[in-house]
Amino acid sequence: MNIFRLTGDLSHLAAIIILLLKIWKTRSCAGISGKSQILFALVFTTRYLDLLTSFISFYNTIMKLIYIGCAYATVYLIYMKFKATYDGNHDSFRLEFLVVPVGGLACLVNHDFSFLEILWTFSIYLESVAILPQLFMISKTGEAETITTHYLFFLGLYRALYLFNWIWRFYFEGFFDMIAIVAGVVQTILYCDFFYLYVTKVLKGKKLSLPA
Amino acid sequence: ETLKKDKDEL
Repeated sequence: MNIFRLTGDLSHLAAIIILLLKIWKTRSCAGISGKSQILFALVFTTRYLDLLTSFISFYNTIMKLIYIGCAYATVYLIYMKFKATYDGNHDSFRLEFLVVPVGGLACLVNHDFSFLEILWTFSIYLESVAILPQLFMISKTGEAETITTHYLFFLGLYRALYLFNWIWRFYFEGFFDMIAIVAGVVQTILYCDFFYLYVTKVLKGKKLSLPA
Repeated sequence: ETLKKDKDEL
């Protein structure tokens, strides 16, 4: 464990909690892409099956359970409890355009053609594009609630911090995982446009609105 | 050991 991975995990946890609280407190999931949340639930489910097979540490186990629990709670709030506030018309990204190519790639490019490894690889690739429906929805509505931009900021920051974690681990432990690194770079690049808008607008107290 | 090591990230 190093400071980048710890702050990265805490940033990820903050994002997940911010989103859950936003929906619960405002009793509304307006502006939130349910499809992205489904993808995140799928990412955690396929990545954390090793909860059933190996114990790494209490921290590892507890964080995985929190991530999976919050992901499914968020999907439940969006599609069941506050379904009336779900903006399905603007959440129109075709999930099959992500899941199918990612599934194919995971079968072609992986470290080991075993069940758990293929699922882990699938989850790594899927996570790198899972935010696309959310970013697509914001580009369609042309705006985002400020609390939603904070959610996206911490979510994007977490994988950026993981990039530093991988530099750290390569330098100090000689450890690196090319699949996770490449997917992590792609994932972070997808946020660059949002990061620019977040720093230049939201941090200056303005509302995040895209030129329609 | 390496397997456990390289899957210790969330």
